[in-house]
Amino acid sequence: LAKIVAIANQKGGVGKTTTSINLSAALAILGHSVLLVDLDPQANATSGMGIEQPKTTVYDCFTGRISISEAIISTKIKGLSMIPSSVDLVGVEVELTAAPNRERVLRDLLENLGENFAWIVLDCPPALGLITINALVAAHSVLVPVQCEYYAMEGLGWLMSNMDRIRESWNPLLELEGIVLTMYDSRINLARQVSEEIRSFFREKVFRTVIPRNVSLAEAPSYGQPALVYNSASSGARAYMELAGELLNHGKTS
Amino acid sequence: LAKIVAIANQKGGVGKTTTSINLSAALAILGHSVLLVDLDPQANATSGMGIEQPKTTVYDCFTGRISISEAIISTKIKGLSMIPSSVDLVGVEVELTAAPNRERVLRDLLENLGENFAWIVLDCPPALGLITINALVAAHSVLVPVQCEYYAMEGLGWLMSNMDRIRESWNPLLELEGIVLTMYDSRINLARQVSEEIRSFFREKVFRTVIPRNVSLAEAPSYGQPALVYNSASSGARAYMELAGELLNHGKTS
Ligand SMILES: Nc1ncnc2c1ncn2[C@@H]1O[C@H](COP(=O)(O)OP(=O)(O)OP(=O)(O)O)[C@@H](O)[C@H]1O
Ligand SMILES: Nc1ncnc2c1ncn2[C@@H]1O[C@H](COP(=O)(O)OP(=O)(O)OP(=O)(O)O)[C@@H](O)[C@H]1O
Ligand SMILES: [Mg+2]
Ligand SMILES: [Mg+2]
Repeated sequence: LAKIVAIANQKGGVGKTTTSINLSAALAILGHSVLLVDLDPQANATSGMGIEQPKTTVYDCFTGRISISEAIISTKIKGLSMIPSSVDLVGVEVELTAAPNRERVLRDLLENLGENFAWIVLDCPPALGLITINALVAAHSVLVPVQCEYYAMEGLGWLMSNMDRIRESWNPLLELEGIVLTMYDSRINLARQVSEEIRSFFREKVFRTVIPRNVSLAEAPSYGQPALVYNSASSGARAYMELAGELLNHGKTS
Repeated sequence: LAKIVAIANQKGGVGKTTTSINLSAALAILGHSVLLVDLDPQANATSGMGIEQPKTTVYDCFTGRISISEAIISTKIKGLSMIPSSVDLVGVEVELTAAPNRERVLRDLLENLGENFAWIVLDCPPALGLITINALVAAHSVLVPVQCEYYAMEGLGWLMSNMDRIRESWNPLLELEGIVLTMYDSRINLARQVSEEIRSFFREKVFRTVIPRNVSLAEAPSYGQPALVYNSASSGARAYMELAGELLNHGKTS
């Protein structure tokens, strides 16, 4: 059965999409079958994987026009499939408001995929609206990218209390997979101070792997490729391979 | 009458809050009376100005519990007042869905403030939901911060077409005040390439002032101050003073 991980943080620009793409690619390169689902109307994960104007998207699945397996497309990376997004997805927030099962639509959709994938990775938009709630209800765990800066750290409390709300109402087994420090620049005091603060509060819930600020991670999307394909020797690409390895061992050590 | 400017971009982490706070502070330092309105449930502009646990927020205005002038508080900067936010604001998206004037609530609220301020600056969340729509309907113009990176550039088309939609339906006079390039690091090729692409497409609509990547801008919020107070000699603070000067002259040259 697939392990479903939501990559979520309502703070904008902390590296959710970069983590979704590169972690998915790393898991696939390590031989696992992975499905990456783009749940952001901005469709950054879709364009970051080089997919232009997809014919069907996750929006078509939310509205029931197509089944989820019809929306799955292959990527240039063996073992990595994806469900693209588009701006239409912004309509889901309003269109689903009246639906009785509006928080569980994605969970029900993903249940049909059962045996096909080892990992399903959900890239979330920078908000805690209905789309992100659907992701948190469908997920077994949440992986939270955090930039080592003040506002990103400050928002973690709100995110944790929202996860508590999701556990109480819809998904009692939802776990925190861990916090990943991103865009880390060891020359900057602020980054060191914030990362120390986050580690002292969240302790073993912070991944040992730290993602450095690395221009290859920012350049790769303009070529429609993960950094692991665009520049596999870069410090950014290597960090995501390391993160995938740590994630795979996560269950074993704790 | 006040000039109302929305600081908006649905892409996350591009510098909306940093621009809202530091541009507002710069306009106040230059002798103008400014109201900063935090429209993000993350309430980053509120904490970035050093305001903890505000008793009343913009949410109380949206729900009609208090009048907008009751929500205004002063800041440590002469000439700069603000209306704080809180996580409650996330409820507005659902609570207003059924209201007949749901897109014009903020416009109607701000109309009562008429003579009190020369500038009203609206910090928007990273989304194009009902809160941001309210800001675009209330605003005379939109100032768009853009990080010089691929995803931020890619999202501009969607933002422009949304502004067209707002003009057609609710606010025919909505203008693009301009695009501000943020977190610019001239040593990085990607930043130079993206900024050239944005300038060649948007031409004179791109402010001449470019905001450099500068750690004082990221450190200042942890002290609850604009960079213009925290470290007024920093390149980041000076760039925002320059931007304020350019904005004040905007009407004159074009
Ligand atoms: N480790 C890194 N080093 C350098 N640049 C990075 C790194 N991680 C992400 N970036 C760049 O920073 C920007 C923000 O990252 P990204 O878009 O992945 O964040 P996000 O959380 O998905 O944003 P949003 O909130 O809009 O969904 C992007 O331009 C990306 O290319
Ligand atoms: N020019 C700059 N140089 C260095 N750091 C910056 C600069 N501008 C903003 N930052 C930092 O980058 C991060 C993102 O900026 P900010 O929070 O202002 O963006 P935003 O668009 O308001 O984000 P959101 O989409 O979450 O509302 C913050 O930690 C901020 O302190
Ligand atoms: Mg993203
Ligand atoms: Mg902000």
